[in-house]
Amino acid sequence: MNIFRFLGDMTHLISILILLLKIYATKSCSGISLKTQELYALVFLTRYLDLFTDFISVYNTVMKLVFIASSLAIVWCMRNHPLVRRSYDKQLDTFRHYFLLLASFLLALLLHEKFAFQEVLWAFSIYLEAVAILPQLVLLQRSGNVDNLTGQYVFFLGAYRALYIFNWIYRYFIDPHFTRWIACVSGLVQTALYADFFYYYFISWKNNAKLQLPA
Amino acid sequence: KQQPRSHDEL
Repeated sequence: MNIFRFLGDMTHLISILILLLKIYATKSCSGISLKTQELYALVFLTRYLDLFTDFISVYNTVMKLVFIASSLAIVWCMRNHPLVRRSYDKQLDTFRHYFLLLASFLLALLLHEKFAFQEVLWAFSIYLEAVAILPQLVLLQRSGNVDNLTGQYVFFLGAYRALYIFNWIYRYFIDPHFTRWIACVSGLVQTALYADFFYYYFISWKNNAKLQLPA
Repeated sequence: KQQPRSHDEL
């Protein structure tokens, strides 16, 4: 474990806590894409299949359980909680995310570390996570004004994988045999997808203005 | 030889 990865995991956890806070405190999920949340739940479920077979550390196991439980709770809330589901922007959240599922799965069948059930699903989860934010970014552009908590949520979500890139660089220097090409290239693509959001987030922070994404 | 850790990252 290195500081970049630890900070990355904490940033990821903070993003989830911000989203839970938004939904719990405002009883609203306006501006949040249910499709992105469903994709994240799938990412965690397919990536952490080794949860009960490979014990790595208490930290690792606890974090996996937290990520799986929180992502499922958010999807459940957005689908079933009477107040929250009413605030869901169903007519704006129209990204055809099934294509992302299919593309990620096909790519995982082609590109993986080992042609084994768990490894193919691990690669699938890595590719899917890279593109899972797309429905959310599209929804933000369509809904125009972005409320504060939603903006922070997306910012921390993007920042976590950027920190992971430093983690991979660090691990490469420590041990040149350490190669995680699939995760690293995917992580670069994932972070690049946030580029324009980060730009408008920075502008709004600099001008101390509301976060506005151009339509 | 210890099986290399499959994926030790989250």
